Amino acid sequence: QMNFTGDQVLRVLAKDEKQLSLLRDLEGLKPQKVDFWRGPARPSLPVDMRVPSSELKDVKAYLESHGLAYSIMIKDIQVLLDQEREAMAKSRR
Amino acid sequence: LERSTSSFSYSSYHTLEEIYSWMDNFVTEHSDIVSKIQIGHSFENRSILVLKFSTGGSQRPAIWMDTGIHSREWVTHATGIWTAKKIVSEYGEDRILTNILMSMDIFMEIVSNPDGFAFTHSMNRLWRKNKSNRRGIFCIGVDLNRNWRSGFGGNGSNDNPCSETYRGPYPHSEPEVAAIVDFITAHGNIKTLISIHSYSQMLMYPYGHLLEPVSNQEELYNLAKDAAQALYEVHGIKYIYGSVSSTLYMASGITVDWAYDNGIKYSFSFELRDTGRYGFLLPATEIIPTAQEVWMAIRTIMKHTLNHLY
Repeated sequence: QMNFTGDQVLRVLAKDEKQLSLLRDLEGLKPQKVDFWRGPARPSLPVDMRVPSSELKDVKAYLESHGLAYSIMIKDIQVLLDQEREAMAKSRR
Repeated sequence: LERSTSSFSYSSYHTLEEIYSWMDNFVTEHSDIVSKIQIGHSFENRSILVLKFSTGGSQRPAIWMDTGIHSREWVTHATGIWTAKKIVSEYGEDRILTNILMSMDIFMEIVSNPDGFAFTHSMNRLWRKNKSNRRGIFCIGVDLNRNWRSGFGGNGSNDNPCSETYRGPYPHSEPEVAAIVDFITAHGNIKTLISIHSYSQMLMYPYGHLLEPVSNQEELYNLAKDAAQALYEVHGIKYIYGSVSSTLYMASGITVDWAYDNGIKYSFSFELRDTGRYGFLLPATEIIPTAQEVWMAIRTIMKHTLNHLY
């Protein structure tokens, strides 16, 4: 099983189309690194993206430098995965 | 493995083996109304299975439902399982569902992407695509919701095999998609298609690959509105609704567009809840509330189909 320790899901609220395209650019800047759980669609909809722990510093710097407001939706993905796995094992028992 | 569905936990996530074992028990226990059909094999040669709910007749108008085309969306498979159980337990009790099943059949494909789903349990919980790999292509997997022959290759899909929305080398290149296409085309009397995804709490209808409205846009909008209202009344979860391209984004080669272009007037896709906190990692405690609310929306759509057969 892949381990996602320290990976976070950031929720970004793009104000306008320009900011949305900055987010789309991120996929090109960080190929196969940034995983859009909710892709850049329209300003009224949040963008959720999973960022590996190794890329967090860069990605947050990119967002902040472009004035993109974000919050941390999931602080550590692996914690939720461990809970999910434990719940499945418990249910099986 | 479980020997009967009575000890099966509908409020937990399960592996592919557990789901396929549940299916066998479920069909055995409800053989008067449920049967299992194999419609094909996945890229890695796993069976692709469909549950058929029928009270008789032949070639009846029918409803198609699929869950799990994106493998990491675990709450959709779990919702499909709960919905199957709901159908057999409500038949004979719920007048609307009973009327539906007296005139129509229901087909439900619970694991539309078995290879990807198995991979989420074995290697990568966040895997989305199928597992196809082709000579000379560096990355694995095709996004099965971009591989349909409707607007294939347009905006909102990707020709980069490493992208999460890679559309595949050509329409219906993927056995998981071709199996559904062949089944629905051969059946020839499917009147409604409901494809269930997660997450973001949306109920959408065609088109994704075009901005122009479909011919019965007003009917679909009003039906989506009624369905979203029926869903909201269960647990107060709000869904937005509209066409894919106007509600979410341009997406080409998607299931609902192909269905609509092939004569299925009532073609919808759901994006189930996450309540803004968990994304694809919705806790198992939310499986049943999610399934309960989406059942009321599905029931609304099926009732409309029954009253407006075409």
